[in-house]
Amino acid sequence: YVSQLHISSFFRTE
Amino acid sequence: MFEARILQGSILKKVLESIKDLVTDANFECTANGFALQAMDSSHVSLVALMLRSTGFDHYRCDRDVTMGMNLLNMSKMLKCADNDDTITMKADDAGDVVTFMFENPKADKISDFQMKLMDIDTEHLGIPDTEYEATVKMSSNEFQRICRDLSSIGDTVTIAVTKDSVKFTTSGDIGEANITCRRTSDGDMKEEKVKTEEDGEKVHNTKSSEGQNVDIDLQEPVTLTFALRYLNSFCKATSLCENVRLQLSKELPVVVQYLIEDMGYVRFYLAPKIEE
Repeated sequence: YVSQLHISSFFRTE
Repeated sequence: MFEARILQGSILKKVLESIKDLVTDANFECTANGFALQAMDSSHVSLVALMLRSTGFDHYRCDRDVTMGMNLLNMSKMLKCADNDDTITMKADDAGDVVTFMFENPKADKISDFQMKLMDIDTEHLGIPDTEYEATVKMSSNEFQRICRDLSSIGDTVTIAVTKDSVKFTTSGDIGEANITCRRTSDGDMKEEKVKTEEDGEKVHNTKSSEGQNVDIDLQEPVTLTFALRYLNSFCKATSLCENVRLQLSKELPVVVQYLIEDMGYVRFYLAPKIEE
């Protein structure tokens, strides 16, 4: 099963 | 007061066309450094970062930092009213709630101005760390567009595998599978190609995609990652901004797809990978 990661999990909120 | 005048209005039109389908509403940050935007698509899978440096504008004035929230579809509607060779000026008051787009034709005998209402957009700003990527691929933006388009007729995702000698794009779907391998071309091919012509001796021109893939690879570590083609195809709407595209990849990190905007800055797209669970 292939799942799509989210961009916000890589870059932290400023 | 914010005022920015760009002689080649087509650049701004192209930038908008490249991001308007990915992002609905976005805050443009106007500072002394330039005109910038950072926004995620509605699914929070990808992120676009645009930078148009103040030095790239014909005239640029920004007395204090201004955030202008705009609906990109509406902004694109307005910019479509400018001809490609028009000069475009954007203007906004510090506390105003409108932005004015002024278009002037090259003869300066037709001047239009369009006012667009600004919006308050509540959005989170993400910090993008400087990253040393394991693989950097520079290739013809037309070729990259062609590959993404072709593969999306077969499958929904593409696996990009970079080795020191090649970059391989693989997809599969109900009807079958496809592999496209672009070999790294020899050193210097990415830069410029010297062509001898009988009349004017040596002439330097940029290599065209029809002459080859022009693939340049800078590799620390071989990388293989999988991405949704839908997003990559959307990023390819920026193709006309630059002859080359730069892809940066590292294990388990978003890919960075960058198009340079001549003398002005860049538009960068970040796309989170798909992982097998």
